[in-house]
Amino acid sequence: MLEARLEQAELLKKVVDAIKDLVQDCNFDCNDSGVALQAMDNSHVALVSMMLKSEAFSPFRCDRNIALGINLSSLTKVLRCAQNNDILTVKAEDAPDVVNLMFESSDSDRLSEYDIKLMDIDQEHLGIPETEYAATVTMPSPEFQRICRDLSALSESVSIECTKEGVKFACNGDIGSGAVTLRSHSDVENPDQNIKIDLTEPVALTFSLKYLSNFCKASGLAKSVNICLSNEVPLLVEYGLAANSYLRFYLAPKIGD
Amino acid sequence: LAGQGNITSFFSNG
Repeated sequence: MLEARLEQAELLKKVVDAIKDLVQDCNFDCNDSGVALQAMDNSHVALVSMMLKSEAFSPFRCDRNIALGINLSSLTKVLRCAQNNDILTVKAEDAPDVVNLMFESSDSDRLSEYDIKLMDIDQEHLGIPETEYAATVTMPSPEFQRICRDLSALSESVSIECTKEGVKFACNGDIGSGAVTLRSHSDVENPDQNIKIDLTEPVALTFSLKYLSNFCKASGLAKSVNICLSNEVPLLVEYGLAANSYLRFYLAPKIGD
Repeated sequence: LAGQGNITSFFSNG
């Protein structure tokens, strides 16, 4: 059986909020190393990959592999019944029909319990190769969100160009064009504001801003975001979570521009 | 989605 307790329901609430507009029905694959999720959007343009390691829970128990097929809109309805600071316990039997979510208030005696019916989801699982990216940009997640939002007003796509001078987000639309260039920046007093660019070779790729803006819904999960690029491979946008856990989004590049 | 790459052409079935 599975029994996994999170100190704060907020983590799962935010993860589900960040991905529910991109993917609808997902398997949460549980085993002794933690809870993993991989799902593509309907158009097969983007892929979500989440890992919540067992260390992120306390305690965590999962005796055998269990796939919890859950509709994220149903999960959202139930998670709305939890306060951010509630302790969240997820329970399921070995061959479950339902998953049980229990919310306990940390400062009162309230205990809420919900069951969500599970679905059989036949999901294609993709092998994501280990990639040494040509460029990795680490920047404040709100800054990335703002850039995506600002450029979305002008165009449907953005070119991301990394050189040793910095990273340039540029777009071209009907009303004109825009570009934001960032250079490496180190703020000792406020390290959340740091911008780091690791570059082995220059990269230039074009991506859909609609998808990038969707990924940015995860901005509340981490103060900084890693944006990893190599020519002609999907972009990786990674939000690091506590206990070596992560929420990753992969986006296929636009072709032919 | 003209000109948009597909993620399945980059990642293998596994």
